[in-house]
Order: sequence, then structure tokens, then C-alpha cells
Amino acid sequence: LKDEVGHDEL
Amino acid sequence: MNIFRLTGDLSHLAAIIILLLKIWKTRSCAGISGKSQILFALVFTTRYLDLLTSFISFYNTIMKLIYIGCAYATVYLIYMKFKATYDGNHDSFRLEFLVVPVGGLACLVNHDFSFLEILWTFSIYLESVAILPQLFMISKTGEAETITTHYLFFLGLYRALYLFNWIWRFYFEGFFDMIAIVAGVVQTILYCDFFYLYVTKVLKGKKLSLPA
Repeated sequence: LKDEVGHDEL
Repeated sequence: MNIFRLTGDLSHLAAIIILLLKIWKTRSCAGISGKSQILFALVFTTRYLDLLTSFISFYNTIMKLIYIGCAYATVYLIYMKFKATYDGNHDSFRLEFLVVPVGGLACLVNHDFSFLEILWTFSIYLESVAILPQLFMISKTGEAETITTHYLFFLGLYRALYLFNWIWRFYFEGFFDMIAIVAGVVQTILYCDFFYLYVTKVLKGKKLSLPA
């Protein structure tokens, strides 16, 4: 559920 | 990216800029909670440490830098440049009552027990309650300047738009992040009472004042 490369939302 | 996410981000940006301009133009931070602004600076700092580890997009990087820069500029204006106008006596919310429980919760409920992920989780939980010192200050003084209410409106609108963004992403991308959603719902609920006053008073040209 978590983005692999970090969180894309601000 | 969808329309709710974009308008949410722009609403957030509008709130930050409105506050900075208000302080700069009036040369005063009267009625503004410096403690809420410290919390927002802490939120952005702990959330955007991934600037150093991963690149997501040009948009993402620029917005993060703007948010962090503006947050620290606001804190600087309140506690340094226009310190004489800061209403510290009414800004009496105890920050440790928010930071300590939120830190504990971030360690207990997170997606991954890693340094950056726990800081990200901490920032999400902290953001949801960071406005409390400001709302507490308004309830203490019983009033808020109209420009301050515009700031609060856009700040609340931003998280409400993110809720629609998450609904959109769930249906069209199968994406959901339970931590962000629950914290976002809590954050939005905290603004409901204010939204009501904003629509019934400020939008009708009256100053926001609470009954004694």
C-alpha cells in the first residue's frame, strides 16, 4: 500500500 | 494527479501565502498562534526529509521546498522580525500535549518501523492536530481578524479536498493509505465548527466573534 519510492502526496 | 489533489495543494499554498502576506503587509502577527506555525514547520521538516532520499517529480520537489521555506519564514516573522506584535499571552496551548502523544502513536502505528517512515507518520498525525493552538487562541480571545479566517478556511479546505482525492485514487488507482486517510478525516473534522462560523458570519461580511 505504501509507495516504494516514498510518498507522492504533499 | 487529479483535480482534487491539485486544487487541494493550491488551496494549501494559498493559505500559507495569505498568512505570510497578512503578517508582512500589516507588520503584525497579532491573533496568529506562533505555536501552530512551529508545529507546521515541524510537520514539513519531518515529512519532507525524503527530498534527500528520493525524487518523485519536479512538481513534488518544488512544492515541498516552497512549503518548508514559507513555514520557516512565517516562524521567523512571528518570533524574530515582528516579535513585539506577537500575542504570547493568548498563545498558551502546551505543545508537549500534542507532540509527545503524537510521537508515541507514530512509533506504535506506522507502515514500516524505519526512521524516515516513522518521521513521515509523525508528520501526518501532527498535521492533523497542529491547528489546535490557533483554534484555542481564537476561542480564548473570542474573535479573529477576517484575513485570519480566510487563512483557516483555505487550510481546512485543503485537507477536505484531499479526502476527495483519496476517494478518487481508491476508485481509479486502487490506492489508499489508511494512516493518511484517518488523520485527514480527523484534521477535517477539527475545522467543521470553524467552517460553519466562516459561512454563516465571515462570508456575510461580519467579523468572526464568538459568543461570550
